[in-house]
Amino acid sequence: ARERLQASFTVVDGHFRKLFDTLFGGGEAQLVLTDAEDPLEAGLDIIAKPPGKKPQTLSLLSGGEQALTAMALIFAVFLTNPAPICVLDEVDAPLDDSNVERFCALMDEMTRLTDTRFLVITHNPISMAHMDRLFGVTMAERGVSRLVSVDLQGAERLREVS
Amino acid sequence: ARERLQASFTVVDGHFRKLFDTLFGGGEAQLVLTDAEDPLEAGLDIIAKPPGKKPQTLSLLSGGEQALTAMALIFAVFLTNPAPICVLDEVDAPLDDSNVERFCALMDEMTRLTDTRFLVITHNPISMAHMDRLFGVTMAERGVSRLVSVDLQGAERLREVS
Amino acid sequence: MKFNRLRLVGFKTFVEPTDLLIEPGLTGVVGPNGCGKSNLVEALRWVMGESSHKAFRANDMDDVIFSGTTGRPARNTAEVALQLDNAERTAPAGFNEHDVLEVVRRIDRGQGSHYRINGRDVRARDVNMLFADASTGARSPALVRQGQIGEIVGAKPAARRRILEEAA
Amino acid sequence: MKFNRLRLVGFKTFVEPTDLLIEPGLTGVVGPNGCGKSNLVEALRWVMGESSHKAFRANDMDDVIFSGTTGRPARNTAEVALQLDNAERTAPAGFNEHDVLEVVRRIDRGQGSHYRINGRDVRARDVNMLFADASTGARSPALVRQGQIGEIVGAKPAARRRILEEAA
Ligand SMILES: Nc1ncnc2c1ncn2[C@@H]1O[C@H](COP(=O)(O)OP(=O)(O)OP(=O)(O)O)[C@@H](O)[C@H]1O
Ligand SMILES: Nc1ncnc2c1ncn2[C@@H]1O[C@H](COP(=O)(O)OP(=O)(O)OP(=O)(O)O)[C@@H](O)[C@H]1O
Ligand SMILES: [Mg+2]
Ligand SMILES: [Mg+2]
Repeated sequence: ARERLQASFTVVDGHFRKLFDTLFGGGEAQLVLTDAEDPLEAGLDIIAKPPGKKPQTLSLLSGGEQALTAMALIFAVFLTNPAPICVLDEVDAPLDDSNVERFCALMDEMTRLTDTRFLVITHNPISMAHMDRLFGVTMAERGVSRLVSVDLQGAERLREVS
Repeated sequence: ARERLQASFTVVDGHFRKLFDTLFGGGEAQLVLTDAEDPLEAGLDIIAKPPGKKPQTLSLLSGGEQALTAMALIFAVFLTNPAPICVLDEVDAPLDDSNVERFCALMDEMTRLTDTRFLVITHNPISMAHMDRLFGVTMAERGVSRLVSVDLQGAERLREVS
Repeated sequence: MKFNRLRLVGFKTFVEPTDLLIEPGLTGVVGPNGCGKSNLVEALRWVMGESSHKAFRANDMDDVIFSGTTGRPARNTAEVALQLDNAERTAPAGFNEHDVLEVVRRIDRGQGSHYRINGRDVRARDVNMLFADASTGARSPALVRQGQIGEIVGAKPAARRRILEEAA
Repeated sequence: MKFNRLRLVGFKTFVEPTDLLIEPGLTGVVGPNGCGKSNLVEALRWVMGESSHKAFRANDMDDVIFSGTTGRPARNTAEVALQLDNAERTAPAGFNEHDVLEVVRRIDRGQGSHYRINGRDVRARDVNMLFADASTGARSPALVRQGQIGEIVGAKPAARRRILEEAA
């Protein structure tokens, strides 16, 4: 079990470093497997160095930097064994505009590298504009959901009104 | 200690119900003090009924509904003893556009009811447009923050670029 | 295996029959707070065989059945169907002679869940294995719940390591 | 008591002297991820006398001192000053004959923090009490940290009850 964890760790770490560089437009990061007698007690730490800054453990980064770093980890695991479907529920919430653009560029890259179909739940107009198609969930009747097709041009003027 | 907790509970609950109604444009909610032998083990639960829906415990609501409900609790506590300064760091992140508008309307109401000065950290253009003034934090030199005044009209075209 | 279509009826706020077509590339889902977007995501994990009610912000699995509104009565059953493309014939023996697979999960209030694949009764574990063999499933790391990024960031190192095990 | 101005030097990413004027009404603070907005908020709690390094996403209180970048060396001291309006004379005796109060906290690497009010050395608890008497302070429920709303939502009922005690 220990060798398998070490082996998958190395593969994930490889993807993670490349994805961090892509999402941050530079900088460096690495996964750290903290050893323990019992492999079940081993821990996964992350050291990240955004461009121009000094390397720090994940907990010292900003809210958006932490989210982007965790996203690199999630996609690194994904790339080791791409699933036919990937669903992302509001992962872009803490990101500023340029990081949302990078997140979208990453998803475009994933659709080129894999056959995975993506379902992206978002409130962010930049993410919406990057989608190949949009579905709106509405509650014209309170407490009852309906699904409607949303035209991508209409999304430019889409106002979320509850 | 038990009587004091009960007394402050009643005051906070009163504010909470009104604030929930304001933030959700209707519906009802209440705070529930779960009794325990030891007053230090008493718990605070929240039952919330957004307009048109059935009452549910906080954990069954949507992400945005939970955030809005927690915000009503925070402001309810605030109103029992208004502080001279209130700082809100990205509390609008999970809210859709119309709920951000309600959050802003609530802050306007707070400035009318109290002398409190508000510092609102946000990525949301709707919140930005509601502010009386804006400061931008920039990092032209990587890793070094500087504060600049941002003109409110400029905020309309403000693009957050890291 | 490709995911084609999710069909819901009576599942949480989707009381009326609803079809979500899943096409290649990026499909966005938008709408105001509380309108049902995360419920849609939960329906997908549910039909893939998630057995813990906690994964559905619920105190009991029956809580995923439409519980009524001020204008409508509660339902007593919920059903979600997932249509899969099996042209590559990667399904387990017994289900592998069809181009299309339909996995259906149904719950009846007070009576638990039933599963069918192409109309035939199966057990929950058959459904779990079907998806596991296709590198997906209710616990797939590619299904990122609302708030899960924050959980990863705040997690103890040992809990975070478990993410790696999903990859192993 | 009114909050007028926050002045920082050497505090986290604010290595250069920085003035934040706090005027009546709503003041917005904007900028990209990682540019320093939350650091600014932390400086306010820090000068109000927060003694736990954990409140600053730090492993040691020295971590709030500018630790350098690839282009600049680290500093060895950080100072934050908070200017308060005391026209209503609500300050404790000994500090109450002035229109303006300035609370200053300074930390020197390896030597801990020093506090001054209007130039006079005081203890951390004097600073804590000054703000407590004005219904504020580093632990004020009106200071909502990034992610704190999510913590309240996910908190165990007993932990949530503590919010009420801030009001009592
Ligand atoms: N069994 C049920 N029957 C009816 N309504 C339900 C049921 N379970 C949950 N709900 C309702 O579904 C709503 C939550 O929907 P959901 O979490 O999908 O919203 P959302 O679109 O993801 O919103 P957000 O943008 O805030 O995350 C809640 O208002 C809740 O009351
Ligand atoms: N002592 C220090 N010296 C230098 N830089 C530091 C120090 N402590 C923290 N930082 C840096 O400050 C940055 C975090 O800033 P902050 O949390 O204020 O960002 P933010 O503007 O709130 O971003 P977000 O929008 O993502 O929340 C991190 O990149 C971190 O490396
Ligand atoms: Mg949701
Ligand atoms: Mg921040």
